[in-house]
Amino acid sequence: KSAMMYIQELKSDYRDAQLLSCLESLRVSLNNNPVSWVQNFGDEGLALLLNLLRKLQDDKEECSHIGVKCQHEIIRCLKAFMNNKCGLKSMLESVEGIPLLVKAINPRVSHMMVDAVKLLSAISIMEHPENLHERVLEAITEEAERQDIERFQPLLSGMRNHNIALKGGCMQLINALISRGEELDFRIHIRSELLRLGLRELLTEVRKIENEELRVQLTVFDEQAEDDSEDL
Amino acid sequence: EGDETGVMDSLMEALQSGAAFRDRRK
Repeated sequence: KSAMMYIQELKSDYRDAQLLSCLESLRVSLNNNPVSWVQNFGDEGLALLLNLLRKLQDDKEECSHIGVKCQHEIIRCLKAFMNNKCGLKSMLESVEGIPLLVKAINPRVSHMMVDAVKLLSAISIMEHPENLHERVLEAITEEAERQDIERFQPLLSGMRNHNIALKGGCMQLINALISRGEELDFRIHIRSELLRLGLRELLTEVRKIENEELRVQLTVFDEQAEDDSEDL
Repeated sequence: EGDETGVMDSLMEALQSGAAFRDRRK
């Protein structure tokens, strides 16, 4: 199928199983076709995907099993779309891209949250003229204000989840946000905010888990804290 | 298409292995 055919399908108000099937097929196409195909899908395709994600996230009645599956599939499509410089540029230029990924940080849907936090971690550490970690942190802060919760609460809930990949993903995002802060004060502030919210107690438990991915992130967290402590 | 593709894959791999942070420390 051509990129234009998917664009037509995304405009067709598909729902449930039909929408999920279209999104799964789109993800395969975005992953396997040449960059020129992704370029054809382009800004218009991205805008359709983001609109659809926003609608699914906002529509409480769509919180059905299949609605959530569609949201997760859109996150996977976004990852595939961003996996080349041209798609990545479009995504970073879109106003809604990062905030919608932040909205997908939902500890009740752990498998989707893993993908969302990993994408946001990657965005946060990118070398870019604009400080992308600041945009990610700003979106996290705004979403928390909207929900009237502490901004890092969803990440801590993710750390409490039984899903080990999610614990690792949350630590990755925490490390990414801290490591990109240029000012010592900023890094110390973020770390203390997390520890105050309960990260210290959580880490004691998490350190007992034998998992390589998690171990790497815990080491990074400790090393960054040690470096900052020395600087201080 | 060389380095045009795999942008996110590389970043995610560097994050997972910790390399993304080690580079920063140096």
